[in-house]
Amino acid sequence: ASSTDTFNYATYHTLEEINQFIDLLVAENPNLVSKIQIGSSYEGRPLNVLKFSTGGTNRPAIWLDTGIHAREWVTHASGVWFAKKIIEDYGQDETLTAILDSLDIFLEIVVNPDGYAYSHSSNRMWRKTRSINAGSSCVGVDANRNWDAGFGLSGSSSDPCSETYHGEYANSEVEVQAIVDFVNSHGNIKAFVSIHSYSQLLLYPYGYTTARAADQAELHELAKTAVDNLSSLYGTEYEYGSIITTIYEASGTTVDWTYNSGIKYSYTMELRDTGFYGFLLPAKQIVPTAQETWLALITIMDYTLKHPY
Amino acid sequence: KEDFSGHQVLRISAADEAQVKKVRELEDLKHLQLDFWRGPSRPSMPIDIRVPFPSVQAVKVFLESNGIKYSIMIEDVQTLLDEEQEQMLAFRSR
Repeated sequence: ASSTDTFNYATYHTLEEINQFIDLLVAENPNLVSKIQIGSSYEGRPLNVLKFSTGGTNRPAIWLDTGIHAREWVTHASGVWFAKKIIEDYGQDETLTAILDSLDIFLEIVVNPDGYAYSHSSNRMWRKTRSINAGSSCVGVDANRNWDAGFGLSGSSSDPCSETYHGEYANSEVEVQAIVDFVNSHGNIKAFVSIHSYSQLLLYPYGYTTARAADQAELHELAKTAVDNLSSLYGTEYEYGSIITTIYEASGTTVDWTYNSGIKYSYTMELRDTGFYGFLLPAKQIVPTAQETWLALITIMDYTLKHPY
Repeated sequence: KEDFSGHQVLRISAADEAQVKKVRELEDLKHLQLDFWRGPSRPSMPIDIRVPFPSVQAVKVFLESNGIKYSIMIEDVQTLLDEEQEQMLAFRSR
């Protein structure tokens, strides 16, 4: 594509195409968006984050990420659509404009670029990172079990060949460590939404313990509003609740760590599943999926703006 | 590229906690090389498993002999992947 206007949002793209999109978006909108490299992947690929900002220094911020799990292609594709949506809506949509006038938005479209590239070149079903595990012929770690929150407890696997292998130690994956370092050094991130597919869920901490999050009542109410708004577009039904009560016990997850690190509005989403395709959601459903997901995201972002802490 | 010809994705509906537990047993049978797209959690949640061709019969027999309901969510994974690739290639050539 020669511009982000002619970019096709209704097809899946390779990592190179997504990186080209990122560069185009930044070139077209230098006053609103910039590209930050927060680190390099295990195989040396850049970990690119888009920063949407209207100015200020170290403003309170919202973090969005898509694509920790390589094969969940609709998440990366939705991330691309979100990036364009933010650009289009700033100055046009009252809610998004108000958010960006006070807060920055960080968006990491491809958290696991090695895995994503591998899912295009070699194995469409690849989920994990591509790091080599000492003493095992099996490659990769589940980056959503590698965070320092209940690391290694039930709800993850110590078997390097398992799809939920937690890794040798917390933050062993450079892709995880890069986000941890970024979040810690920023110090002013107020909401964190990590996006997966597919089970149609909006979840909040915890996954590693049945203990209630201190803010559970508020997180639950906000999740309900977000899900109601999401469903209003195409009637897609979502469930919501804590990770452990809604889906299953999962330790070392992203949002358990962010919540324990003081980011109150910590959520993870599982995007659309029509019941027929799972991870192989047809490309024609990318835009509808992104559109409905955006309604939940804007709800959480708007709430974050209006309920500072 | 990895070939997924003949791989099926089964959607399993466990009727109760006992059946969920039974499906969990499948996770330990490494030789079947099952890929849990959506793992066993509780009876109301469907369980989706990608089953390689050589294991399809064994898994179906296991489910049927335990009275666990299932349907075939994806008949042949590779067919869908081929369609996905064609769509991407068509977009690029256009």
